[in-house]
Amino acid sequence: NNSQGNTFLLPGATLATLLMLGALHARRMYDDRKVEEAREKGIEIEFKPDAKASFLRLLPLRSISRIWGFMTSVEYPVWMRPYVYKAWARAFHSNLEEAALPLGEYASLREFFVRTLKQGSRPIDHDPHCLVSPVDGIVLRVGELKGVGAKIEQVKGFSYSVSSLLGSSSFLPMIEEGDMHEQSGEQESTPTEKTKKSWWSISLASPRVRDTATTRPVKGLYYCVIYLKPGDYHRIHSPVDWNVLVRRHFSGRLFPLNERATRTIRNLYFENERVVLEGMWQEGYLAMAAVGATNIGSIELVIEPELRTNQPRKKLLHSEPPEERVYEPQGVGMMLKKGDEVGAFNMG
Amino acid sequence: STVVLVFQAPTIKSPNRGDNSNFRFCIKRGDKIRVGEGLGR
Repeated sequence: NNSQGNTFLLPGATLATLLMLGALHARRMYDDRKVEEAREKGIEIEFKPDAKASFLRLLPLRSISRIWGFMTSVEYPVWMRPYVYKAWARAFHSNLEEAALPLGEYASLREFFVRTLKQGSRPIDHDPHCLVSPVDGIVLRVGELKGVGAKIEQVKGFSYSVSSLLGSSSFLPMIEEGDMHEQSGEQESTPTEKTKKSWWSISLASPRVRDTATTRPVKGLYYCVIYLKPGDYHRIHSPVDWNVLVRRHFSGRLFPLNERATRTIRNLYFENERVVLEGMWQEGYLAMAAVGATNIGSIELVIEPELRTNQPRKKLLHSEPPEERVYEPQGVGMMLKKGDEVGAFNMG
Repeated sequence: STVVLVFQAPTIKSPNRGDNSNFRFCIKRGDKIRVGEGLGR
């Protein structure tokens, strides 16, 4: 209530937020039930584009995402904060006891969404042979990449190319020629030919590679896709000790990434805006792609705080190359320890 | 939002590294996982 007469401005915005949360919750419950019923029947959901997915392509999802970010940045009065955040937690199954700060100290929903956790809430498995989860979420896909043009299945009946998701590798000089030999039974390239090939053309055409010394193990290329629900902890941590050499930012669309979207929208993961970190760990190559969505459109990096994603653009061309940064010192990059915070997904 | 991890790891037995050199996922599709929990060894 102020002197200009904007008496009901905040309650109106709050009511709209609460109504939206209610609608989202109802929708989520309905979708979850359908998926659960299908799972119980042993049915694997197949890819099936629909009119709604086509309609989504016409919407200005990036603008919607930024408006959502603006709305969720509205500061609530201190007395109201616990009610709003408890409602959010109830709707999306967040554990409020893990929040690092008292609820009254998060000024806005956006701030609450990227909350840190109390120390010890996420113990890290420090076994040096263990690769840990970088995020809280649900495992959508795991497996080994095989064959020419390695692909990850988005949903039964549709797969996407890993090289399209991650972009072209630019740190070939880091891979010593002696470290990359194609599997026995296939002809080996000459050193000159090898240097002309990109890392991807070697590793994805024949993902199993081995050193000249037969005592060293053959290496495979593996993948893991993890989906973060709205109520999950949204910070990203390092899965192993590794050196991050390159960061790529693909400024793409911002389709939703929920279960329905994965089975109705083609190329969902590599059409969406994303940040890819690429580097080396003790066993070789490692890349991590953080893919944004409509409600969680911007990605923030702890190792590069000046990076801005989900920016307004006059025109968006998907053929545009990603914006790339090679971390200094070249060839060493930024060293991250297992469990270190790498970045966060922000609302809008 | 989604995170995709792609990584190299040992894939067959090796005399130097014993029988544990194979990379094995310790999770499967549909599992809930939290930061710091093992994906594979």
